[in-house]
Amino acid sequence: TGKDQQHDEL
Amino acid sequence: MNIFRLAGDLSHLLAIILLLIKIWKTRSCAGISGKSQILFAVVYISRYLDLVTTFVSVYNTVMKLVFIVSSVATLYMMYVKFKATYDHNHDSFRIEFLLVPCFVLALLIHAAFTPLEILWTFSIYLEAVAILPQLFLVSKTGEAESITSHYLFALGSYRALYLLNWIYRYYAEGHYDLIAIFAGAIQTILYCDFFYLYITKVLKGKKLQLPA
Repeated sequence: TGKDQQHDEL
Repeated sequence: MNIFRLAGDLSHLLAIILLLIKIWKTRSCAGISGKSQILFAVVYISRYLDLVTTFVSVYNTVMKLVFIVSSVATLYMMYVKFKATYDHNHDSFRIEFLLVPCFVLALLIHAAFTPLEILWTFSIYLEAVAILPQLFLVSKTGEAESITSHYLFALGSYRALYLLNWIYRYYAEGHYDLIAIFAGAIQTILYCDFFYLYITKVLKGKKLQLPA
């Protein structure tokens, strides 16, 4: 898990 | 997107729709915990603030909007439109006992110390335990109507299916998010008792009644 992580799940 | 994720999302959507239909058709929110519904609304609103900052896909945006709008609609039905049918006395769980620890935990354990990320993490932790007031209400009254049971089953299945999605994504994409996985596992475990009762009673046509 990183800082620029995008949460693509709901 | 994989089959587990899609099935999880659809199960989640089904749960929300079942709940709204139940309240609308019976003109009553008896047996439903308003406290849990408040927590779910907090979960969706704090998690989906990224609607205004990040675009993932049309599917993603539409589903987020549906979750926010339907949770607010549920609260409106419970606390305004069908207020008289709301079971205040049995719905006595103190939600600050969940809200405060989840927020503190999000401040302590997160992927990044930014407002959106802290709120996302808070929503993940809170979602894991948001059903507790509802389970508490069922345990206090000792029973649940069949449609309420179907709602709880669909809602519980959603995170269980997400667990499969995370396992799949780990192997297929090397992607994993420990915060979501850990909270999702806790969330699913909380439903296990209920799953057992649902399968052994409700699916056999009996009413969900807790052993005295």
